[in-house]
Amino acid sequence: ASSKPPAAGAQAWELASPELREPARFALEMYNRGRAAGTRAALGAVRGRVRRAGRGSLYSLKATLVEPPCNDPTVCQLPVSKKTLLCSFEVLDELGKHMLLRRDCGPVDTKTTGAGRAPGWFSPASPLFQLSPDDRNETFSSFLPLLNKDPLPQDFSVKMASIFKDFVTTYNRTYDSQEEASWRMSVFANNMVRAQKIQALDRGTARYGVTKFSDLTEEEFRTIYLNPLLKDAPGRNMRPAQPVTDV
Amino acid sequence: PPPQWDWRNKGAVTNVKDQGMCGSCWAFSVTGNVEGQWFLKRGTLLSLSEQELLDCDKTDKACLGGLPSNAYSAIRTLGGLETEDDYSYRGRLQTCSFSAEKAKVYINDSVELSKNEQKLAAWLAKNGPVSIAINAFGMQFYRHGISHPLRPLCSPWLIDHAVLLVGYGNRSAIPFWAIKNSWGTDWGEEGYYYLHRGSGACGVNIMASSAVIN
Repeated sequence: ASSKPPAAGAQAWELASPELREPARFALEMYNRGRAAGTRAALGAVRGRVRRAGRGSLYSLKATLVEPPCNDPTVCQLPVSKKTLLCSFEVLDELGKHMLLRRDCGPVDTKTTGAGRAPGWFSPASPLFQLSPDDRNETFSSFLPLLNKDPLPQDFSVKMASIFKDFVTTYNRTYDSQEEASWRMSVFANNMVRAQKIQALDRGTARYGVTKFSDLTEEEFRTIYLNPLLKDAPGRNMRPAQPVTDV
Repeated sequence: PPPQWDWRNKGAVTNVKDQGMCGSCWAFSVTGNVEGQWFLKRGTLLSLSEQELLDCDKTDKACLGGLPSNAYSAIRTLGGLETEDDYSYRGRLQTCSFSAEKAKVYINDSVELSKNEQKLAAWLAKNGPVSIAINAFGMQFYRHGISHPLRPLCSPWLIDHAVLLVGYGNRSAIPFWAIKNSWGTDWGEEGYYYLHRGSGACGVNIMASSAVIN
């Protein structure tokens, strides 16, 4: 890994692990958010790249996380002694303020890959750790169209922060702590990506974007506002209505 | 059926309500239907109590969800619905405090409606707003316009939100259903959601029902 970053606006470059520590720690913090002590995942190996983004840096990290043993049978359906996850994170660091833009995790089957590592884990050429072109396109260009231009726009995160600020003002949001606020901002940014994807795939005239639910994760929204019984429970039989003959 | 219809301008629909942080959409969908039925049969538009259903409909699960078909049955068993004012909404499960003396409306039966959207439109135009349940895909970020998600994204089999059909029509040749939601007026188009009509979008035709008042 080269230790001296090239000039702003150049392509991403490999990092030495000490430089990854901060963004990796923030990503782990966000991943463990809301978990009680003893149930939090631990960080394994990390590698990543950084790309200058205006006044800050955009880190693309690939990391392994180790989940603790699952002791509570009511929580885990399949008792697993330990589970290693392979995650990719995008963390924006601007003047020391971090924002998680993206998180994707999936289990790495320790039995097949042996010793908890994917083959070629440390070889830079390993396909597991390259940002695949569609990865790159899907995340950066669909949500952040301005990112297509190099260098990144000066005010990208300022723009996101100002949109989030409008949201907080419009819907009169309050958060208990700075940490909560930064978590909600990262959820908000993630939701902007989701909204834009839904927009791109809608065949009608609907417009999707910021709503009063934009700082909720999909899981929170689904749990709080939706009604799983509708698809699960049969409900009572009702007789069919008489067809309408004359309107 | 007529080319368009809207029960909101015929006095059959109360103001948009807000279920708050509670999965009680099923109760709002049913009260909305019964409000319409009572208006068309008795000529009075009353805003009816969802909290009574949350507390006293023991078959359903209050904020954890419920089914319109169960709710109609509960209304019949209880003996009717109180008004919103008499049994006001709290957004969480409480002890049932229904009193039959205070019930202002009753229902006699409930029916399942056709899955054919043409027939459904005809039934709505003749008989009043319809309780339905849809897949809420995209609704978290919906702002306005006629929603028409790709079918695989909005599967008719993953129904998870109950709402009320109050009308239908066309906007620049795109057929739509006008849907009263229960997320307050600061969501969507003043609380309403517009969904493509005629393609079974998001399962709009899968779980249509109504109370019957003789």
